[in-house]
Amino acid sequence: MNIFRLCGDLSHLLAILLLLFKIWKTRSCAGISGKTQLLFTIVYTARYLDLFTSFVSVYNSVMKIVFLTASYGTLYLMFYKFKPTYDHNHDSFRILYLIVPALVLSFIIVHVYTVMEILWTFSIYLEAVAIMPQLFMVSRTGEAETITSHYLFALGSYRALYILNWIYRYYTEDFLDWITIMAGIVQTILYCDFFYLYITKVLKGKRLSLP
Amino acid sequence: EGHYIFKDEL
Repeated sequence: MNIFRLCGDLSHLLAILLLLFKIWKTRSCAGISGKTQLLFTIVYTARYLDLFTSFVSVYNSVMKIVFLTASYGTLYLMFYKFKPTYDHNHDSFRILYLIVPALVLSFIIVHVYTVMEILWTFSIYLEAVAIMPQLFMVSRTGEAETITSHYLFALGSYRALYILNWIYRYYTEDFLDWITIMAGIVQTILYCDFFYLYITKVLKGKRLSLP
Repeated sequence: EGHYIFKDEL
């Protein structure tokens, strides 16, 4: 554990809790992509199956359980409790265009051919692009609520901090995992436009709206 | 088993 990794995890946790807080407080999931939330739930489910097979640390297991619970909770709020507020007309990104290539790639570029390993690799690839329906939704509606912007910023920062963590681990442990690194870089690049808008608008107290 | 090293991450 290093400071970048810890900040990355906390940023990720903050993002997930911010989203739940926003939905619960406003009693609405307007502006949130249910498809992105569904993809993240698939990501966590595929990746954290190792909860049953390997133990790393209490911290590790607790965080995995929190991420899983929160993502299923978010789906419950979006597709059941506050379903009437879900803006599905603007959430029109075709997620099979993300799931199928991620699945195919996880059979092609993978360390070891076992079910757990392929599921883990699939989760890494899918996570890299899972935010696309949400970003597509923001671009279609042309705006995002401030709290949604904070959510996206925290979620994007998490993988950027992980990149610093991987650089640090390369120097201290002399090890690189190219699958996570390349996927992490793609994931972070997808947020760049948003980061720019966040810094130039939201941090100056303005609402995030596209020109 | 070197590539398992990063699987302590979330």
